[in-house]
Amino acid sequence: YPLHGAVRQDHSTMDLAQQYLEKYYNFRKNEKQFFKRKDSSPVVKKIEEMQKFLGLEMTGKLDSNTVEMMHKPRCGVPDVGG
Amino acid sequence: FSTFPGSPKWRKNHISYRIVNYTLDLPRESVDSAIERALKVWEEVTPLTFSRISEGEADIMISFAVGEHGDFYPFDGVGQSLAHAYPPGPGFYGDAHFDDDEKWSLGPSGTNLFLVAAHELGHSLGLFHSNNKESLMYPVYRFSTSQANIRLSQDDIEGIQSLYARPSS
Repeated sequence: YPLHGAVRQDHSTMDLAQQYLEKYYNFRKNEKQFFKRKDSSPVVKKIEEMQKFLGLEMTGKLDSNTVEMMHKPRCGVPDVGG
Repeated sequence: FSTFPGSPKWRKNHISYRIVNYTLDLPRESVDSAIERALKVWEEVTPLTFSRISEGEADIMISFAVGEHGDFYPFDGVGQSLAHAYPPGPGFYGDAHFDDDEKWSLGPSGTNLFLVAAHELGHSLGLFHSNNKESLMYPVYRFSTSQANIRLSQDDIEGIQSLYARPSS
C-alpha cells in the first residue's frame, strides 16, 4: 500500500526519473543497474540533488511533487556538470 | 546563479546574432521582435550590445528545429525540453536552438518565445542554471501574465555582471 504522497513507482515513472537524472543531473548510464532498486544510495543521492536544486523537499523518493516537477516543460541545458 | 564550468564569456562587448530560420507558429516580425527584446533584457544590465546579421556566421546563431538536429542533444517532441543553448565560444558555441514541436506564442497560451529566448540567451552569454525560483535562469518553465515584460531577478543581474560587469553608462 503506497505511503502517503508516494507515487506508485510504475516503470514509466522510474524511466522518466532515470532519463531526467541522466539528462540534467549527470546520472551516468553505467549506474543503470542501480535504478532497478530505487532505494540504492546513488539513486537516492541523485534524487535528493535534483530536489534540492529545484527547491523541492529532499525526500530522496519519487514523491508526487517530484514526479510532477519532472513532467514540467523546461530548458534542455543540464542543471549540473559540464 | 551559476556560470558554466570555467566561466566562458565573450571577450568583446559587441556581439552579433543571426536568426537562421523561423517557426511557422508566429509571424517572422514577431520572432524578430521577441529575440530583440530578449537580448535587450541582458543589454540593459551589462556593457554588451547586440547587432543582427542576416547571413554568414554570427556569434549567436538562433534556429528552430525538431528531433535530431545536428548536435548531440535531439529534441523530444512536445513538452519537457523546450530549447537549449551553448555557452560563449567559437562555432556552435553561443548558439540557441528552439524545439519547433512546441507551440510558440507571445501570450500566456502555448510556450512564450520571449521568455524562453531571454533564458536561452542567458546561456549564450555564459550563465548556467540557477536554483533560485525567482530567477529567469531557473530551469523549469513558468509563465505568468506578469512576465509579459520580464524583470531580471537580483540573482540574474549578479550572475551576468559577474561575467561582464555593469553597464558602462
